[in-house]
Amino acid sequence: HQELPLKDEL
Amino acid sequence: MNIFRLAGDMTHLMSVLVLLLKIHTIKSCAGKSYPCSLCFILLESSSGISLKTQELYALVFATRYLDIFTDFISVYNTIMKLIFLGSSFSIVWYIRRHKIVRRSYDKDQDTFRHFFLVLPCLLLALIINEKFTFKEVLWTFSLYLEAVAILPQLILLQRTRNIDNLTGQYVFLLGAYRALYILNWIYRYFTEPHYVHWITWISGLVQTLLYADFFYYYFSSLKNNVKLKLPA
Repeated sequence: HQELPLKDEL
Repeated sequence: MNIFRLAGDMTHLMSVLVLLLKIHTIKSCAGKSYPCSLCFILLESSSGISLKTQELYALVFATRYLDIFTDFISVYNTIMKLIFLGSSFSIVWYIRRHKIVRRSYDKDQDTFRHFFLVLPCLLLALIINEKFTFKEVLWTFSLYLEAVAILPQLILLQRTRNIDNLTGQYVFLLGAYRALYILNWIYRYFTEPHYVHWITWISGLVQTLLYADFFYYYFSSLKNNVKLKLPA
């Protein structure tokens, strides 16, 4: 499955 | 990290610090044996801070930072998350529990039923999200909730006769941080391939637009050097 990009913002 | 996002995070941090300063001022005032004139004003008039908005923000951070222990991004990211979580929950605690601070809270004016904001945001997050998983739905919920979390505070300001400077600055900084984030999203869209996050962008735009009239009155009061006043 397509992994979502990491949430790098606050 | 780009300058817009750093400026946005610092502005957001400033808004929290202004609020903590305000709470500290109220606390230190009441500590005095004689109420100084400023203290008297502070203690008598309501603080103008909406507990409802503070509670919504605590919920926003609690649902947004679920990944704080699972996904390590950077030391900066983790520290800022801890600061926002710690400050938002302690501010709610102060206004609810602290024997002195809670006296300056005017619950008769702060009547916005924030439950009516939480439920629609949760339902919307269940329908519109990037992936139907527990963390992703709650993360999306936190974005929708943050967009409307300021409403109880803005409504309280309309009811508050004299908005004191710290409260006005707090709301201004809180609105400015998301406006800076919009610049950050534009910058990242043009510099990073495949950087598209419609849910974040639209939520952030709605959030900033809700401050539009506040910004207008805030800048007018600065320009004309008069007390900030929101029309009822």
